[in-house]
Amino acid sequence: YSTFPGTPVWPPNRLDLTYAFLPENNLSDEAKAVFLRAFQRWSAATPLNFSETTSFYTADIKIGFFSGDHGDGEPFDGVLGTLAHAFSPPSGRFHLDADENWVIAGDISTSSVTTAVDLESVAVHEIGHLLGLGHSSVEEAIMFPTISSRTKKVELASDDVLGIQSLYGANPSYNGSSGSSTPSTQARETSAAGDHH
Amino acid sequence: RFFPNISPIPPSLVPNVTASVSAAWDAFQKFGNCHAGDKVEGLAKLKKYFNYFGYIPNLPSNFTDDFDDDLQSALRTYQKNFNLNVTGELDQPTIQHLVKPRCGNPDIVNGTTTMNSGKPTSSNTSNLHTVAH
Repeated sequence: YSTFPGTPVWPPNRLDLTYAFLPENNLSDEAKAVFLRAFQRWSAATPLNFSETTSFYTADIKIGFFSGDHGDGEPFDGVLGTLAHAFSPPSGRFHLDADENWVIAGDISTSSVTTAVDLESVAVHEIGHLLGLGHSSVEEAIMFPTISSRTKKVELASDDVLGIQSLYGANPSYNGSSGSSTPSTQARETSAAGDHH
Repeated sequence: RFFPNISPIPPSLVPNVTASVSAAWDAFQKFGNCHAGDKVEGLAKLKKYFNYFGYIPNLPSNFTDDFDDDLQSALRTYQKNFNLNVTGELDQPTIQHLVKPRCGNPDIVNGTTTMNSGKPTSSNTSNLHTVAH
């Protein structure tokens, strides 16, 4: 794993972070849920907590989809190429290329569209940047810079966990599997489903 | 464009999308096996790519199409970062990696990296040497 030069992080008094979506994007609840799952993967491993707010301009993390030149000096390039970018702490700016064919549910590996990109995979990666991680050479890591189209990669690898915990420490309830250590509400749902079965 | 799952993607999108794949970096495909000393039209665009992601640190006022030392050095660093064979040439594995979709954040910021190219190699770390008897 790597960090940005100077190792910027969110300060210890700002571990409960809010995020908001650019109102003009009018995202569906289903699309917003993708980001919630992505945030939960990082909060499961760390003391960080994330909650959505409707106040875009006061949110710690500002999420927006943009096309081409969107004013930050890093224009997007249309379908594929660069998919998204995010700024180091405490900027909180998280930009995605609106021209991509984002898939938010289903089995993306079976897509006939060669340019289909899994939104959750990209979101988990960019949140790593928002929290202070740079790119990793470990191919299994979320923070590896490239991702093929029609590919889903959302589970934190040990390299990601080591990196983020070096910055913020560990979540005491983290059990080493980002997919199964999400907050208690999800654990209760799983338990209830198991009882029913 | 959001798709709740794969099936609702309008079939009409598919041919357009296939054509537009080449819009981003697919032009890099034509650089197959060119190496230091060559001059190939379009290499300037590849240099801009490497500059954008931090592999060529300073932006010259005018990138040329020459396969020069800056490009070779950038290639070596890129290949090391992405676990490719470090050839310093535009071989096919490297080109196949260059055209992959990726995060827009640079791999190297302010000339420093802690990806593979910033890690010490086995030749300059202290090793335990043993001798068989």
